[in-house]
Amino acid sequence: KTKQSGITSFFGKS
Amino acid sequence: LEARLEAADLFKKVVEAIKDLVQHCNFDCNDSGIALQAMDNSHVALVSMMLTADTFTPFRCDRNIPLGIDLTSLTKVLRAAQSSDILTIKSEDAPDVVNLVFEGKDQDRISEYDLKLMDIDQEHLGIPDTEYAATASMPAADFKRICSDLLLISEAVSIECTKEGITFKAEGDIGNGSVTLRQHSDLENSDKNVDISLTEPVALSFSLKYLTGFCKATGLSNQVRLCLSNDVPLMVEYALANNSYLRFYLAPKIGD
Repeated sequence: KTKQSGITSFFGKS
Repeated sequence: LEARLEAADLFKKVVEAIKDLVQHCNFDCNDSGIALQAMDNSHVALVSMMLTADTFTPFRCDRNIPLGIDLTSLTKVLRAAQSSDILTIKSEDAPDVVNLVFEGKDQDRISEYDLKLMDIDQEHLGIPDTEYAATASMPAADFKRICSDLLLISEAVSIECTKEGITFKAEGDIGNGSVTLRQHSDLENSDKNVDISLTEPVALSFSLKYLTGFCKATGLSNQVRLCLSNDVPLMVEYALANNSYLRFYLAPKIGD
């Protein structure tokens, strides 16, 4: 079972 | 801003490739070219486009200006441009509109459109410089075919990259499917090459809905490059002439 992660948890806000 | 493209085709295809993923975005113009970065609504994917100044002949941009554009509206305007038309994008300093001019190559036809701009408060994400564990280049058409075939089996694909090749696996209710591309060099036609460089094996799962969406960029480049590292977003890159590019980043599916 997998769930979709979000892109903002990898790329910080600049 | 004044940026002239020899053929509208490139811009038409770029907009076509991203318009279903992102609706409103800023085209950030400065003296290095026209850039765009935007996330999809669900914050799973990110598109990053760079059209370098060298892509245009000529290119002039005296100040940094963000052009906030509704891509659905831009698509309507770009429909009026034929692929072979010369396209000029123009804008004033503090613009309300962006001006697009299409000139037929052999005719005396000149079309001119003003597209209203919008204020877009967009979050800009910092994409870290990543040394990817695995990089695989392959014919863009093959990648598109694999994604659309596997989407019929499952909504997710696991991508595994080893020295032997890159494998796409889908497991669904009706059964399983997998496609492996082995590294090979086609001496007659380098567009057919499959090239894999690897520092460590990777295995990651992704949503095929997003990957098939990225494949709308297939017409932009003969080859596509996938860059993977365990536990980071996948980068799918369509390289364009003059160091321009269209890149998509997709967050992985992770264990619950």
